[in-house]
Amino acid sequence: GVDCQGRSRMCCRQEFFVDFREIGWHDWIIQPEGYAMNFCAGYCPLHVAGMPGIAASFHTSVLSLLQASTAAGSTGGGSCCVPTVRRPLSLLYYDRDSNIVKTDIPDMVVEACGCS
Amino acid sequence: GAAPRADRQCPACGELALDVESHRELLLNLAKRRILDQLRLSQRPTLGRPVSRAALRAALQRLRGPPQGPLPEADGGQEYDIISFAETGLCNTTQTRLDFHFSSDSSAGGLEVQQARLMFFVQLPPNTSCTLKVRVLELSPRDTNLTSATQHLLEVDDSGWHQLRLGPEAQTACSLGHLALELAPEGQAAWSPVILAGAAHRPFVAARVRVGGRHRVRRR
Repeated sequence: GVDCQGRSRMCCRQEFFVDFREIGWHDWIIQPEGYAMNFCAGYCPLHVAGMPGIAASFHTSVLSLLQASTAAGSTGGGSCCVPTVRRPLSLLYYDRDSNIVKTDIPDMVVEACGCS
Repeated sequence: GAAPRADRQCPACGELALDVESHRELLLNLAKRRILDQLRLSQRPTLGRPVSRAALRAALQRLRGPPQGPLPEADGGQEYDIISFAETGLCNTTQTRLDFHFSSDSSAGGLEVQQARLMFFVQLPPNTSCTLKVRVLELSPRDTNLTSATQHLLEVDDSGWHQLRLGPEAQTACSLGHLALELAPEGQAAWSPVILAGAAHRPFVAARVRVGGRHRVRRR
C-alpha cells in the first residue's frame, strides 16, 4: 500500500494518531498511549481496480488498461479505495469497577489500502 | 448513481483525501465512538476506586505466568482477560472475606466466564505449613451470604503468592457480577496464616471472559 503524502490524489492510507492523553482518556486506558485510526482515501481509476496496493507494476497497469478498454462497455460501478490489511488494537484499561481488562479488538488498525 | 454532494464526499470512493487538520474534532470523536462501540460501552468509565500502580504491577507480573491450558474453541464474541481486585471485608484472625465485582457493562450477550483463578499472598511463620479452606459464598436474593457446599482446600507451605483455580460455581458468581469468597485455616492451627491485602499484595481474581459469543448448546 501507499501512505498519503501532501495532496495525494491516488488511493492511499491516511495516517491519523489519536493520543489518549489529548482526549483525556489516559486515566482509564492503561496501555497503549494512543490509537492509530488510519483510513483509506483517494482515486481508484478503473485500470488499477483490484490492485492490492496501487504500487502496481507498469506492465500490470498496461494490461489493466487493455482489459478496461475492451470492457469499456461494461457498466461496472466505481472502484473504491479500501483497507487491504488490518490488525487488532490491544487495549489494557480500567472498567467502572476499577477492574483491569485486557482485550484485542480485531481489525481496528488499517495497515494498507488498495482499490476494490 | 448521481455524483455525491461535495459536502458529503466519501473519501474512499474517489475524492481527495480528507484534510485531516480541518476535520480533527470529527476524527477524534469518530475514534472515541469506535473504541467505545467495540468495547460495548455506552460511555467511558468513571473510575470508582483507583488501583495503585503497585497492585497493578504485581497483578500483571503474576498473569505473565504459564498459560492456563487450552480454552474451549472460540465460537464468536469478544474475549477479555479481567483482573478484579478484592474488597477485603471481614479480616479477622481466623477468617478473611474477599468480595469481587464484575461490571456487566457489556450487557450484550452477557458475560461467559471461561476460567477464573484466585491469586493471594500468604504470610507464614518460617518452617510451617497449613491447609487453607476457601469457600465460595452463595448470595441469596437479598445479598445476605449463605455459605455454599462449595469449598476448596489448599495446602500452603511457604509465604508468598498462591493461586487457586476456581470451579463452575465461582465462575457463575463472576458472570452474575459479584463473587464472595471466605478463606480460613482448616482445623485448629496454633496460629492463623495472614492473608496480606496491602497495595502490592492485594488479592485478585483473574478471569478469562467471553462476551456476545454464541453459547454452545451442549448435546447430550
